[in-house]
Amino acid sequence: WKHHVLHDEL
Amino acid sequence: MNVFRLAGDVSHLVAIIILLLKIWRSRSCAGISGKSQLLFALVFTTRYLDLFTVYISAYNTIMKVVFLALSYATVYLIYMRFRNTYDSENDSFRVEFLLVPVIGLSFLEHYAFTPMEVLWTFSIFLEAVAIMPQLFMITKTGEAESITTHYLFFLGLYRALYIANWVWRYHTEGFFDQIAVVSGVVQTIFYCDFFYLYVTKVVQGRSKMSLP
Repeated sequence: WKHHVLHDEL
Repeated sequence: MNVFRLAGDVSHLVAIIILLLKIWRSRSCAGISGKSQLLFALVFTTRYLDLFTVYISAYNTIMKVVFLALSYATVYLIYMRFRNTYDSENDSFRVEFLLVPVIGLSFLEHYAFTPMEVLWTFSIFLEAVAIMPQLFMITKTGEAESITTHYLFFLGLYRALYIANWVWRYHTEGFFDQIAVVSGVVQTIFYCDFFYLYVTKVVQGRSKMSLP
């Protein structure tokens, strides 16, 4: 899985 | 940013404003679950802690501040200003049954074991179930005013549009946020039954939605 610690959604 | 995401955010905003205006204009929060609104305020608070740590865009920052302010305003109207109209008798969903599993799950499944990430995950899981006290209240009283159903419709529409946004982002950028997508899909499923009732009863011109 690609991990996203930057959350750019609301 | 894509059209689904923008439309999703706008529906979310419309839903919150509909609820706030309904309470303000009628000077009453009858039929509204204060518990759901408290949970949503908790969702925004724990998710938007990154307002202090990262800058994404002006849009992102403004929307976060607006969502926080409106959710606290709603809680204020229900529990302070119009608390004499609050139907606590029928708002009897046991919130601890949601909070305990959600806290447990956010410790088990997260992208990084840091306070900010665990709280973000907590907010994502909590949002998925935060509407349950409201749906429970409608089931218990057996009816909902049409304005309350419009609120739920826009909230459900926001979730459905976010799924379209994820499909779009997966195909265009290869973006896939596992935690958000899985709990987002679960959350949208909760609205399906309601959507059916909304279309068959409210849209066909009845002022109140009664359960069959």
